[in-house]
Amino acid sequence: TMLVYIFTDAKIARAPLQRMVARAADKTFNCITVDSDTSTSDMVLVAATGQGPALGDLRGSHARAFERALHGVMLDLAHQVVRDGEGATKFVEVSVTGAKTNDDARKVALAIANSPLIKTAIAGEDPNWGRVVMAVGKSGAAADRDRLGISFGDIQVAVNGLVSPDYAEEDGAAYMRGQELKIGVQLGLGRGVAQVWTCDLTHGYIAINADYRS
Amino acid sequence: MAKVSEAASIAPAKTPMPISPLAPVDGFPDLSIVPGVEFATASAGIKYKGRTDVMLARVAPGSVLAGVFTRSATRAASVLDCQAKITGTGAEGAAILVNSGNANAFTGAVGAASVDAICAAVAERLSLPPTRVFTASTGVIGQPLPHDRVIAALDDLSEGLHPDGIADAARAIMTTDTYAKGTSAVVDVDGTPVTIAGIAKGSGMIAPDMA
Repeated sequence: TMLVYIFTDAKIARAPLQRMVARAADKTFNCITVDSDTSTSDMVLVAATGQGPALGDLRGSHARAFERALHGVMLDLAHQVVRDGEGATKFVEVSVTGAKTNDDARKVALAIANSPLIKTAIAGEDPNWGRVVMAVGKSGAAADRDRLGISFGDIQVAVNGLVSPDYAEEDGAAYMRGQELKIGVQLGLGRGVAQVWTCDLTHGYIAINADYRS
Repeated sequence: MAKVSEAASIAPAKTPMPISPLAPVDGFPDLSIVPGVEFATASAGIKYKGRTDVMLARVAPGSVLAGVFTRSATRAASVLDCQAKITGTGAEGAAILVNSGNANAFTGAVGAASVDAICAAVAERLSLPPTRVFTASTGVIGQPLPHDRVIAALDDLSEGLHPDGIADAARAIMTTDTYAKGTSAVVDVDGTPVTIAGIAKGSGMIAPDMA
């Protein structure tokens, strides 16, 4: 379960605060996954006490700065939750570009971030990009095998549906030994983008969860 | 500040876990105090022993609350209660009460009665309407919440409210978390700072789908 409580002394009406919270949650907390399991109790509450200055015109610079800061706080907390993923040893950002729509990009990103095979490969520091191909294919999003690109950090692993001529498996393996990883997918179909965050899946996850109830 | 080793020692895993290499090495951040907010924590013994497991926050009269909630079709009684209340307004202020160790989910009418009882008790202690009390429960699903233990801790909680308790609040809501989570930001509004400070708990059963 994820619970989040945020407090501010800003003076702001409930309705615009609600809109800001919903917008930011969609780009932060709704974009993380540790184990693909949605809890029965997740919630984010934001309380504004009004004891500080009023934000004024909600299209003005103060309100925009406040919304950016609120987004930053929510993204930071979301990342802290992922970093404490049960048994986690790696923090992984998944970025998808070139999808037909943003919804398609999100489908692909979450298919990767929720794949047990990809997450265990990351735990084992195995640059198994074939599993990324699998996740793209099963995601339900529009994809064209011959336009697909995959990258690990700055390393281009695949381009136009083929292994990149410059890719060396030992480079991928060296990259995977890092603790902060980026998996990129380029679909080459449109302008849809998405970014989600996850962690690896290790034996530690079983040790914590196999007897949680008892 | 919570040191990693201390936090790891209260995780309920039966098998000793290595400390996550992703845990922050500098512990809980030194968060700014937010004017109009107070916190208190207590050990109610709901599931965990030897640690705090209830957090109470009070926000001052004139506060407004916004929120997003899980879309799970089997969401807990406390979530349903908060959803029903979140669009309400009131000049009286508000309270947030969270227990760890028991999710009070899949507990039917018994669960709803627990939420009502806790809200009524908090409302009475803090002179608030029950509609301005927001609760959450986290832990095992499908076990009745021993809400009497929460209510028994309310005298201490209501008397212990203080403005700089946010780090303790973050620790009290942990379950399998290995460290307390928090962050803050300050926005300048014509030379006057506006503070934003937040805490979170979460480490497993994490794929939020909230609206």
